[in-house]
Amino acid sequence: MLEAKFEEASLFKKIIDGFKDCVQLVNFQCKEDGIIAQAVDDSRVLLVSLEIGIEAFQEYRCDHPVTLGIDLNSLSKVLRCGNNSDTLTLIADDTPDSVLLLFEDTKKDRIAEYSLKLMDIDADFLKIEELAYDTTLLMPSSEFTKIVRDLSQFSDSLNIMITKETIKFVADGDIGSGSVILKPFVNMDKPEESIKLEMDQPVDLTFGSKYLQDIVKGSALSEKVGVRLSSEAPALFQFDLKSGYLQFFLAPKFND
Amino acid sequence: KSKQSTITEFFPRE
Repeated sequence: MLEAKFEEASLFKKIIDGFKDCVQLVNFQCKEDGIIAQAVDDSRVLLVSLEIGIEAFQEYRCDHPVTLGIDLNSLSKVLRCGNNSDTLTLIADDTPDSVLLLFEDTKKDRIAEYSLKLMDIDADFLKIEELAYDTTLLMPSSEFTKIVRDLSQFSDSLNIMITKETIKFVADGDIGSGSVILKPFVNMDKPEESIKLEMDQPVDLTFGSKYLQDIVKGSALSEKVGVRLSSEAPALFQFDLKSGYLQFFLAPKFND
Repeated sequence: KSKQSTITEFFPRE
């Protein structure tokens, strides 16, 4: 039996909105210690990895591991039926054909219940190695979103260059070019606006703009985004939850 | 000219 109750439906909505545009069919693995999911986009360039720890829920119980195969388009339809401030409980039995979504508005005594049919999704689970990254950057997610959206207008590729003191984003395309340069700094009054940089090796990497535009949709989940870069591995973009995270691994473009 | 790599080149199937 799975019973996972979010204090506010908006949290689950933000999580699903954060990655529903890049992957459609997802196996949610529910276990004693929380819910995990992993999915690769059709072009196999972007890997999404989600972990929702128990602390992110108001109440959580899962006596028996259960996998919920869900079409995110269908799930989004159900999530639109609930109000953001409702509590949302996911309920499934041990061998489920469907999952129940229960929205409760405790102030009005309003209860809405929806059942979503589950799917058998044949998806590989990839082994994500703990990688050694050359550079780790922590910055406001709103700032990162703006840079990606602004520069994506110029080119279908976005270049990220990091040296000891400088973070540089560059796009060069048919209509012209653009670049944004940031320096690490600490804002004592508003720590969430700080930019932290840890660099072992400088990096110079190129990524597909369309994938970065998908990734920044996770920004609603967290004020900060962690960016970990390596010259020889997919980049990791991470939005932290109160307990758990939404991660995107993005394979770079290499010079031919 | 750049070439797009894929996730499966880096992470093996479990």
